[in-house]
Amino acid sequence: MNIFRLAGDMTHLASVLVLLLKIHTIKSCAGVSLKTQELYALVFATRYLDIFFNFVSFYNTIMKLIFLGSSFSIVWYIRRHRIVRRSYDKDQDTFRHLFLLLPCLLLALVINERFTFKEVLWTFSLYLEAVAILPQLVLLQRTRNIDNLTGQYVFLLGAYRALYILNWIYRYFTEEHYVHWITWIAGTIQTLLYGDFFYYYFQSWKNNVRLELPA
Amino acid sequence: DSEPEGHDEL
Repeated sequence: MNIFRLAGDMTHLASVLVLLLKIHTIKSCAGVSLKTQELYALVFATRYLDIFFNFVSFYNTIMKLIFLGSSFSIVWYIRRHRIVRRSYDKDQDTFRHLFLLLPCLLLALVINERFTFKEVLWTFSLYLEAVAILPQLVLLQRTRNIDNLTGQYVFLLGAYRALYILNWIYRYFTEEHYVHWITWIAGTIQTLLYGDFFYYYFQSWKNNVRLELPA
Repeated sequence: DSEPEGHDEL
């Protein structure tokens, strides 16, 4: 494992912990998109299906369990926790899951590395992860009032994606037979979606003002 | 020297 991959995973872990910490300690999910969180739970459920049959390393298994556990806990908190769920703004978080789910499923059935159940689901999870942040970005733009933790959460997620791209470049030049076009294209699109957010995040950080996205 | 089965990234 190279340093970019490790840093990417740790940033991903940090993003999830920041969000869980916010929800657990402040008992509020204001500004958090349940739609995005449900999509991530589905991303992990479909991608880590191999957890029972395909042992890569102790590290991989633990990380998979953490991402599965944390994503389902976050969804549980927002839907079921008696205090947290009151802060969920359903009327602002209106993005339709199906608009993302269906195209990803169709695309995974058509464009994949191998047409097997496991591989199609894996590919579906890649496509879905690429766009799963959209409901959250739309919500941020709508509410405009972004608290620090939510801003940090999205920033860390974007940083994780950017580090994964560096990891792929590194692996491409250091490993033989390391070519995964589908992963790379989906991952690059995913990272580009954060471009706008990054711009405003850095602006607010540089000028030391509250993060606000333009309407 | 074929590619190993499965995916090793998260």
